[in-house]
Order: sequence, then structure tokens, then C-alpha cells
Amino acid sequence: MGCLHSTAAREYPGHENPVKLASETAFSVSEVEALYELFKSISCSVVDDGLINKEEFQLALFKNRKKENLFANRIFDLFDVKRKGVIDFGDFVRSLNVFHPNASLEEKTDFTFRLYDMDCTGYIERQEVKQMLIALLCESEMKLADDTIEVILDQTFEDADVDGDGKIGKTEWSDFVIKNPSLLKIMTLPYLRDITTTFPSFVFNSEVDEIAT
Amino acid sequence: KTPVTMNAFELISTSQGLNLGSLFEK
Repeated sequence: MGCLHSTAAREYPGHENPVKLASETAFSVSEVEALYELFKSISCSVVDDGLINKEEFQLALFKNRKKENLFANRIFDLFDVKRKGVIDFGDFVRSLNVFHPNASLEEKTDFTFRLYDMDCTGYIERQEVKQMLIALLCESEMKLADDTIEVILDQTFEDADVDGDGKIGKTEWSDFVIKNPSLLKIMTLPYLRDITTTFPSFVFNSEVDEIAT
Repeated sequence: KTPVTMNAFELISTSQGLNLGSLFEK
């Protein structure tokens, strides 16, 4: 450390270069390296292959590898950018970047739209919202009468489906989110602003000079 | 009785599966 001309980030065999990932995201090089610590701990939890599979993702989220969850599956699928059934380090960093406090509202809005457009039709449809609502109720062991679920869906679509075609398009979703900003709360992880503090063990290992990068 | 301010997405966004903060908790 301390060499002003040093730009030599550590290399991770089989993974994208931290300097490149930092240049494409809101993370600094040392933050990308700190994320590698997190990635490493998740990706070796079941199979030590340097990739995160669905079971490992669930284990990291719930501390329980057998817990099936519709939403965790959706997040996993969106993180699995290359559609390989696993998340590699580049996918992990770029996807988490959307959750950075400094990421744009457009990116966050777009991510939530894709999250809820489960069938990838370009619309969030009523039956998808119903399916997610029922999944949420099961997960939280809440019971609501069928009529109540329909009332909630009616109300939601009355507010969000402005053209009344029974589905929520991208523009309708953007407008809805602007009126209901709390819906994007899940899209910001304060941890990401200070990731090197979250993983202090990394700091002692860093080979990167932040000034130089 | 349905809370007047609830919409489906507000409920959905409380899912534990959407709370990625837990990835950072040991």
C-alpha cells in the first residue's frame, strides 16, 4: 500500500477485474474487493466453485438452504444475468450496484418492474400480483379472506393501471412508484455505502491504493 | 377490514426474500 502509481488490484482467477467492475459501477475498487469477500463466503457455502447457486443464495438470505421463497427466486433470476443458473462475481457486483444508495431511481424502478413482471411479458399482470400477494401472505403466515385479497388487487389496479387494460405497463409503473416512493425502499441497501467497514478484514489485505485509482 | 393505505405492492415489498440486507448479516 502507499504507492501512488499503483493501480494493481488483486486478480481473481475466473472473475472480472475489480478495476473494470469499479469503472462500471458506483463502487470504488476497494469496495469491489470487499464485495469479493462477501461473494467468496456465499459462493463456498455449499459448493466451493466460485459461483453462487440458488441454494447458496437462499442460505445467505435466510440462513436456511431449504427455504423456498418466490421473491428470493425472482431476485436470484435477475442477478443471474447470463442465465446460467448461477451468479458469477461480475453479475453479483453489477446487480448489487442497482441497490447502491447512489444508483438512479430509473435503475431501481426498472429492476422492480422486471422483478414483478414474473412472466417477462412487459407488463405486471393481475394474476402475477395475486400470486405474489398470496406468496407473501403464506410467508408471513397472515390470513386474509379471498374477498379482501380481491379488494386489495382492485384498489391497487385502480391506482396503478391508469389506462384500465388490466395490466401495469412500464410507464404506469414508473408513475405509480413516483406516487408511492416507499415501494423502492427495498431497492436501497445502506450497507453498500460503507462496505469496507462492513467487511473490515478486507482493509488489512487490500493491495489497492485508493488515491491512485 | 382492509387498511385504506395498503396496496398490494406495499405488502409484497415486506417479503423477507426481498430484503437483501440479510446477505450482509453474518
